[in-house]
Amino acid sequence: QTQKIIFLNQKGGVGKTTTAANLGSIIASMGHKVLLVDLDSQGNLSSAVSADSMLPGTYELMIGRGKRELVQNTSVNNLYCISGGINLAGLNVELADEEGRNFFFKNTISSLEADFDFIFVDCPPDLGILTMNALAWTKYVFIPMQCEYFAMEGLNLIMRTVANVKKSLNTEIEIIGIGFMMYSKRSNLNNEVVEDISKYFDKLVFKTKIPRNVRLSEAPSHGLPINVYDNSCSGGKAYRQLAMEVLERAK
Amino acid sequence: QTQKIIFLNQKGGVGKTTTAANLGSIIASMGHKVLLVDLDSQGNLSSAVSADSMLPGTYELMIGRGKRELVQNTSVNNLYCISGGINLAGLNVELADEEGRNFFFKNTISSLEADFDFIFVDCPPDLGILTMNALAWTKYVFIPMQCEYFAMEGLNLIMRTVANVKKSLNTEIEIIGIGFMMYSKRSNLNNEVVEDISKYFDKLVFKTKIPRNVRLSEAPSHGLPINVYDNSCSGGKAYRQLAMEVLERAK
Ligand SMILES: Nc1ncnc2c1ncn2[C@@H]1O[C@H](COP(=O)(O)OP(=O)(O)OP(=O)(O)O)[C@@H](O)[C@H]1O
Ligand SMILES: Nc1ncnc2c1ncn2[C@@H]1O[C@H](COP(=O)(O)OP(=O)(O)OP(=O)(O)O)[C@@H](O)[C@H]1O
Ligand SMILES: [Mg+2]
Ligand SMILES: [Mg+2]
Repeated sequence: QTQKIIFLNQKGGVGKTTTAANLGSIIASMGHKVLLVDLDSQGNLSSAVSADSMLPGTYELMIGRGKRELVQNTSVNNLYCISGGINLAGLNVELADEEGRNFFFKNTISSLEADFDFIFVDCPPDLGILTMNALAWTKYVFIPMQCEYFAMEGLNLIMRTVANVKKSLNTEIEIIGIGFMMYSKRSNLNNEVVEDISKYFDKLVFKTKIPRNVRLSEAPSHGLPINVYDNSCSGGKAYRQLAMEVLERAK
Repeated sequence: QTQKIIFLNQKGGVGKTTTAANLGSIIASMGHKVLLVDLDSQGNLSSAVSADSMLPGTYELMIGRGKRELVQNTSVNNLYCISGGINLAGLNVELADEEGRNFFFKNTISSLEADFDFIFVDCPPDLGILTMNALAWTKYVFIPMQCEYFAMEGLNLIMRTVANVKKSLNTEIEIIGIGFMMYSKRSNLNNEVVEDISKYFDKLVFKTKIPRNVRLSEAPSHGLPINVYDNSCSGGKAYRQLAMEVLERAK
């Protein structure tokens, strides 16, 4: 049974790509076969794992112009990637009028699922058509959460969106958890936000908080996930712990 | 002559909203009449200046259901705001097929322009229809730039997009500058990115770099821009200096 997880938050810059890349790589290095799908026209996930966003990728997959040959190797064993890129941005307009526009991803990725133990999808920072495609397909939603005011404002909207998707497009969908990102225990603001969110969404919050750690922002410039770039840094340790929590909940 | 500036970067979380709110407020406190327009369905700019994103705002403006009565007062004298909100997200689909879909903003805001010295527009983290509307209207583009790898990857795309807009939708458009955000002089990564970008885009780069300063991320939770919340912090000083550079270039 392939475990499907999307990394979702319409707030920008909260750590969606960083989390998809690092959890994917850590779980792959445990021996599981992991596919990363870059659904963002920025193509950041692809470059984080040295996949080539100039090659055919998620866009070609969704319009039915390719399958297995779209799966690229990455800088890590057992970790594969279907790359994102600028042509994805066009899909928001191209699919706007299509019947069943929210199911292009689900209908095209299905034949690849059996090849992988985990499929992780990195979403763009919006709730547009590409993100709806991911929501209509997935079993789990991972919400990366920066511990700041603007990011907190958007949390209710995410919850409502997932609840609406569960009623209409995808009855199986579940939130696997909320993960705090770029957390600094010395920051009052961070602690206030963590406290506020934990009060309302206690069971959903992952125990592991990912610290702000410069090594995490350096790793992408080398095209390496953190467990390859610097496994022993605070960011690497935290993502290993978080991976264990995710595996526990995804059973 | 009203000065029009949009804050644009499809990379999420780089400081678009923070910069629009703080520059707007500082320039308003110098005596200029400033209108902030929130073109993001997240509504972060609205809450940063205590405008109400539940009231009719930019969505109603663009579909022609209001004008002056959409302009709200904010927590600052001389600073006004047309609020963003969730219904803006629907416009991406609603306008997808419309003839002249990129000019709804320009055609509806024009009758308000004469009332203001400056109009600042905060864009969502994408290059979709709402952002294209801002590009088709504006005179100037301010590019907030986080000094990190993923943010740097997207810079060429912004440049290409503005160049294409200049050829087709808006011959007047110009980049007023690239402003470095959340900069920490102790970070090698930040310094490398600043060096790389300054090498290629030297004249565009603003001299003032906005430091990472927790007061800047605290201020929005109080609905106050930095010059009201904490005028003497490092973030407040830097935004005052940046405002002077912007005024100099916008002459
Ligand atoms: N824990 C961390 N410590 C330090 N830097 C981090 C951390 N997590 C992410 N970053 C950096 O912060 C920036 C934002 O992270 P990232 O790009 O993963 O967010 P995102 O949610 O995917 O953004 P977008 O909304 O643009 O897709 C990146 O430059 C990344 O390298
Ligand atoms: N110089 C700074 N120092 C510290 N925190 C900052 C600074 N600038 C912005 N922030 C914080 O970083 C986060 C991202 O900033 P902001 O929301 O303004 O970016 P944005 O580009 O508008 O994001 P989006 O792409 O989601 O619209 C916010 O929580 C903000 O409070
Ligand atoms: Mg991302
Ligand atoms: Mg913003």
